[in-house]
Amino acid sequence: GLEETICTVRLRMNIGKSSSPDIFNPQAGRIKTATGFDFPALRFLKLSAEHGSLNRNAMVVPHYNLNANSIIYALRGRAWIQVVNCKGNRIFDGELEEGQVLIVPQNFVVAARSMSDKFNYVAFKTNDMPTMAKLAGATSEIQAMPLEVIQNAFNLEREQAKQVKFNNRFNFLVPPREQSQRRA
Amino acid sequence: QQQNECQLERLNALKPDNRIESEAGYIETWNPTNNQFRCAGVALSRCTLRRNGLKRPSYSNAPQEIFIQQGSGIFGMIFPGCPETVEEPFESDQQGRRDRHQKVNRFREGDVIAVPPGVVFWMYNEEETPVIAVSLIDTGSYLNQLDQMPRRFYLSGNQEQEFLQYQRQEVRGREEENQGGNIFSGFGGEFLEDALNIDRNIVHKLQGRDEEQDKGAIVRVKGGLSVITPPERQSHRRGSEEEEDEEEDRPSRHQSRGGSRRN
Repeated sequence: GLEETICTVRLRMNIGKSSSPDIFNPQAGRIKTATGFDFPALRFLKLSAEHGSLNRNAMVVPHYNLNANSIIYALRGRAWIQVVNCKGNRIFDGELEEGQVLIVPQNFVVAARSMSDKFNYVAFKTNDMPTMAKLAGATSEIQAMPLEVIQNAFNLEREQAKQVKFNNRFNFLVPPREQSQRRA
Repeated sequence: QQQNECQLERLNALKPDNRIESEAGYIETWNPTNNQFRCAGVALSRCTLRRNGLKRPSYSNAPQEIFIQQGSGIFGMIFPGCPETVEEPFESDQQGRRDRHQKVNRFREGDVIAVPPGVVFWMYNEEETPVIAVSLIDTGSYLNQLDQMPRRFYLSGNQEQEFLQYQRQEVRGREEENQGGNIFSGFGGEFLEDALNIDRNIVHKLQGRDEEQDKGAIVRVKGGLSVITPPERQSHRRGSEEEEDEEEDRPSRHQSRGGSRRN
């Protein structure tokens, strides 16, 4: 049965310019991933990849990979990226432009904002089933925490805790003030 | 691992060698750079929470196993991407925002709690008896893709993380870096304002800028923490074994105000 399994295994999957992105926001852009789920060959390699295309000013909210290092290679355009370590220190605060690479270690928190009309990147991840935890927006850690825990952990008033928890529902967005500038 | 770490000629019984005080408790640690810990690929800490003490949300770079040596209370773990399955039955304000969150669990003496790497964990002591929790971090696990140094990433506050001083000892000669920050404190204010759609004042609080440093990793919740929890379970003794059964159907809101032990 080898010819039915290993010999015929699919070894190619296109994630660039995909017509079926996994995450899509007409204003912000698109993200497509290849993981061990949809591309079984990656299960053997214990690796995965993500292709992203961000429109101008589009932002990826602060997030981290629970189980993988991430190696981000810029394909086109440029983005402003910040990376924070466990001490709360900003260990990268700068532009990533075409041809450059940035390594973000497991659990280090990263956020990005596109500075060009299109910022395209590919991120190689050192796990075939990478899991990402977001710190803002839908299904984020903040939204999944009880309001009183947020209030007491961050030393906030109740109304402030509500704003932190409920004000943004997006992980991938063009910030409201950028939207209004664009309309103007 | 370096080659000589397990060439141990003699083993020693070790006590914690550092203690960091907080507003409502303290954290003691054993030096993870000690050869015995390095050989085993683990790090150990012991956390004591006084009454109404909330251990601030944090995650670590390796799997954790926490044993409850004493006390009881509640804890939460945040699994990324999972829905908020516990919700208030009523709207908490005029804007129709009702609190929803992931499951909150109870713990008691003798429990073992398994915390996967990168998963945010918080715990709270509602009782008079201090909670003592011994936590093992398995830095040698294949799930940890960083080095053998244990790392704690705090989501809030501006306290020093418990294993940081050992890391500083390890990297001698390097310039003293900023310390005592949470993972929000490293980001620029504008990034956070846009990402969370909040104003600058709240951003400063998220970053722990206005907070006195002695609050630490365990903060006191004035008046007790009130969160939605599943119905209380009643414990019955059957022979010598204690088993849990009998569950009420009515949802309840966990509240620990005053001195009563159980509701």
